[in-house]
Amino acid sequence: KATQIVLTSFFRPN
Amino acid sequence: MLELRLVQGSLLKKVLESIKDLVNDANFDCSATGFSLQAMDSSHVALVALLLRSEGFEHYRCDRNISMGMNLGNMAKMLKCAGNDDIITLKADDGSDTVTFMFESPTQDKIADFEMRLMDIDSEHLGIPEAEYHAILIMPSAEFARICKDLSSIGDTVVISVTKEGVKFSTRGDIGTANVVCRQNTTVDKPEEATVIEMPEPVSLTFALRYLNSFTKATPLSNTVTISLSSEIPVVVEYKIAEMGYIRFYLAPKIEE
Repeated sequence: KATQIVLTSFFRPN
Repeated sequence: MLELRLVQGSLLKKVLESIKDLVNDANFDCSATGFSLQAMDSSHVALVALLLRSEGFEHYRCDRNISMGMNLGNMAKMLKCAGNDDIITLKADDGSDTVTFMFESPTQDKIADFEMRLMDIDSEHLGIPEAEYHAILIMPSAEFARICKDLSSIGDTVVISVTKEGVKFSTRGDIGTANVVCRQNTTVDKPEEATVIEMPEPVSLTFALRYLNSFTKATPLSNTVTISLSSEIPVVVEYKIAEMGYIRFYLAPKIEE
């Protein structure tokens, strides 16, 4: 089963 | 005072058609360099980044940096009322809580004004680090759209694998499996029909097809699409906007347990 990651794990708020 | 005049108004129409179903409300940022937007979908899995550089506008007046919150569905409704050949001018007075879209027919015999209320949207901008991509795929945008559409009728997740042979899109579902392999093909009459794979190293990633299908709504903007992949980081699906800028979609991968 593949788990969807969220973008905020990769891109930090400025 | 903000006044942006875009002779090729159809570009703005197409931009809204490609993002209105992914993002509901977003801030458009206007500065001297251009007209841009960065917004995530409600699940924070996908992000769209738009840039229309000021040089691409016939007239670009932006007295000070402003951010205008808009409901993209409503904005799309108004832009739908513009003709494909219309000149579109976007106007907003300082401190005004509305934006005006003006549509002029090419023969200037019809001028329309649509005024829309702005919204307060508190969205934080994300820092998108420049990444070294393990594989960069340039292919006809219609072909990519066709692959995503076909595979999503079989499964809801696609594994994109790039090797020196080519790029493979694979999916599986209740009714069976599907694999589409595209080989590098640069011996074509027109450059936009080429499939180019720049692949310093093999890579394989898994993504949700429904987001990729949403991104392909931007197909009318460009004959080609650039897909940049690197292990364990979001994919970037980019459609260039003729000499003006680009629309980039970022999608976080699905990680096999």
